[in-house]
Amino acid sequence: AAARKAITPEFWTEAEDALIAADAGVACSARIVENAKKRIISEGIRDIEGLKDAFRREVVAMLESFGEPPEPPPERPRVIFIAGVNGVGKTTTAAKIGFLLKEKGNKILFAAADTFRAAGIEQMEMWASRVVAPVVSHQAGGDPAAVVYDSIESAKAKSIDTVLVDTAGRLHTKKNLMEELGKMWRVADRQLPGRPEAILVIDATTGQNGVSQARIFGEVLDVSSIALTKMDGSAKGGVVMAIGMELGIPVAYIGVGEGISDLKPFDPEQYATALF
Amino acid sequence: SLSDRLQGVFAKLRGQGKLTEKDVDAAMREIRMVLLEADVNYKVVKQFVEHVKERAVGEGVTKSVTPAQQVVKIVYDEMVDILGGTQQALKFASHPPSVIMLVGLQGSGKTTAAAKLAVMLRRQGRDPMLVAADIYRPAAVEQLQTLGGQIDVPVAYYRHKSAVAIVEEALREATRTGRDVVILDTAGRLHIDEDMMQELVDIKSSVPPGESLLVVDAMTGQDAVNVALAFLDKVDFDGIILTKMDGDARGGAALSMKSVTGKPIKLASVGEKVNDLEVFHPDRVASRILG
Ligand SMILES: Nc1nc2c(ncn2[C@@H]2O[C@H](COP(=O)(O)OP(=O)(O)OP(=O)(O)O)[C@@H](O)[C@H]2O)c(=O)[nH]1
Ligand SMILES: Nc1nc2c(ncn2[C@@H]2O[C@H](COP(=O)(O)OP(=O)(O)OP(=O)(O)O)[C@@H](O)[C@H]2O)c(=O)[nH]1
Ligand SMILES: [Mg+2]
Ligand SMILES: [Mg+2]
Repeated sequence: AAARKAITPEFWTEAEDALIAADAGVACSARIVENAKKRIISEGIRDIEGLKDAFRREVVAMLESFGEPPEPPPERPRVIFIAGVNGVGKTTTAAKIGFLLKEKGNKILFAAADTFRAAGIEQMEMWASRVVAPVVSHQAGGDPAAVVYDSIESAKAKSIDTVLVDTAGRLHTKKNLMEELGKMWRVADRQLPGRPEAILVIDATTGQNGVSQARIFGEVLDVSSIALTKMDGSAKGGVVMAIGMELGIPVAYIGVGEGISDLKPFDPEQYATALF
Repeated sequence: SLSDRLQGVFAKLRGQGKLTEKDVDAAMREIRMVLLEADVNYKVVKQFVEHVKERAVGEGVTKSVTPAQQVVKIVYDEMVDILGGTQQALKFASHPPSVIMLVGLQGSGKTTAAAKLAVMLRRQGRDPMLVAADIYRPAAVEQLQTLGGQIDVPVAYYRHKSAVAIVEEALREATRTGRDVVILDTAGRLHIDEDMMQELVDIKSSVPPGESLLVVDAMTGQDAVNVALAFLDKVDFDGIILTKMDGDARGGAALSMKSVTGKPIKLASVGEKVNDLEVFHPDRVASRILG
C-alpha cells in the first residue's frame, strides 16, 4: 500500500521538473514523461526505485534513438572541424580529441584556424605542444580558409591521419561568420579525397538556444556529433536531448574538466543515472 | 509570441465582465511554457506565475484592449519590475585606485569584458589598468595583453606569482603610476570548485574590490540560479554582466538570477569588439524573454 502511494500527481510533476531543470526543454521533457508513463503502466511498476529506473531507461532509449556517430570516411587524412558559439570549449576540446586519437596511435595535426580572437592562435599552439603534435598556423587576422588549405597540404605531405581544425567562436546569428565557416568547409571538401567532418561543441550550461545553434551550424557543416563540455559543473547538458529529438544528432564526447585527458566517450547509461 | 498564444487562450472569452480564475489558469499555463522555453528557471517561473495570477484574476475586461493584451501587460510590467529597479551604476572608491573584479564560469566572457570595461571607463574620463590574474588557461595572459595593446591600456602581470600576489603587486603599481581604476580579470572557475572559489575569497580579502561583477553568458539555462547563488554565497558580488546578448538566446537567466539574488544586471555585452558594452535595458530584455 505504501509502495502504491509512490505514483502521485506530484510524482509526475517532480519527474518533469527534474528534466526541465536539466535543460531538456518543455517538449522533450513532456515526451520522456509520456514514454515513461506508458512503460510504468504497462509493466505495472509501483515502487520508487522501479519508477526512477523507468525514467532512466526512457532517457537512455531517447539518447540511443539519435543513433551512433557515423563511421569515419576511409580516406586519409580525415579533417574534423571543431565548431560552435563563443567560449564553449572548442580549442580545449580540439586538443583533448587530438590527445585521445594520438593515444590510440593516430598521427594528428592541428590547424589553428581561429585567426580572429586575441591569442586564439597562441592558445592552440600551446595545446599542440602539450599534446606533442604539429600545428599549422598563419598570422593573426589572416584568412582561416587558407589555414585549412595549408593544414591539409601539410597533412598529405606528412601522412597525417587526422587534422583537427580549431575554428573561431561565432554566434549562429551572424550570417557573415557562418558563411566564412561554410567557405572553410568547401575548401576542405574540394581538397580531400573523402569528406570533411564536423563536431559541434555545446556547453552543458546552455539552455534551449542550443537547439538553434545545432540547427544553424548544421546548415553549413555536416555535423556528425556533439561534444558536450563542462559536464564537471552542476549543469546537466539536457539540451542535447532537445537537439537530438529535433535534429537526430548524437553526442560523441563529454568534457569533464580543463585538462588534456578530461574527455570521455559519451555513455547514455551513465548520463541517465546522473540525471535521476 | 506571448500575445499570440494568449489570444488563442482567450478567444472564447465573450464580453464577460471579469477574467475568471479558469480563464486565467489557461493563460498561466501558456505563460509558464513561454518562460521555460526562454530558459527562466522552473522555480522562478512558478513564483512568477503565481504572482501574475494574483494580479490577473478579477481584472475587469475592458473594451479598449483584449484580455490577452491585458494579461501580457501584467506579465511585462511584472518582469520589468523584477529586472530593473535597482542601482545600475558601478561603484568607485572615494580614494583611488578603485578596484573592479570580474568573476564567473569558464568561457563566459570575462577577459573580453575586462577590456571593454577599460574602454568604457576611459571614455568616462578615468585612467584604467588591467590585471591578468588568470594564471591557468593557456595564453590567457597573452589574450589580455593583446587586448590591452589594442586599446592602449596597461596590463599588469608578473610571472611565477600566485593570482593573489599578482593582484597585490598590480595595486601597488597602479598607485605608483596614478591609475584610478584597476580591473581584475580572473580565471574562469566552477562554483563547485572549492579551491578556486577560495582563491577569489583570498583575492578579495587582500585587495577588497569596490565592485565585484559576475559575468554570465546570456544563453545559460536552468543552472544560472545555482551559479549565481553559489557565487553570492561564497564570494559575494555587486552586479552582473550579461554577455553574448548579440545572439538570439532569449535570456531567461537574467530574470532567474535577478529574482533569486536581488543583484542588478548592470551591463550587457553585445559583441566581440571592445566597444560592444552597454547599460542593461530591463524593458528590452523583458520583451526578448517574452518572445
Ligand atoms: N570545467 C571545464 N572547463 C572547460 C571544459 N572545456 C573547456 N573548458 C574551459 O572553458 C574555457 C573556454 O575554453 P576554450 O577552449 O577557449 O573555448 P572556445 O570555444 O575555443 O572559445 P572561443 O574560441 O573564444 O570561442 C576555458 O577556460 C577552458 O579551460 C570542460 O569540459 N570543463
Ligand atoms: N558574440 C559575442 N562574443 C563574445 C561576447 N563577449 C565575449 N565573447 C566571446 O566569447 C569568447 C569567450 O570570451 P573570453 O573573454 O575569453 O571568456 P572568459 O570568461 O575570459 O573565458 P575563461 O577565461 O576561459 O573563463 C570569446 O570568443 C569572446 O570573443 C559578446 O558579448 N558577444
Ligand atoms: Mg577557441
Ligand atoms: Mg578569460
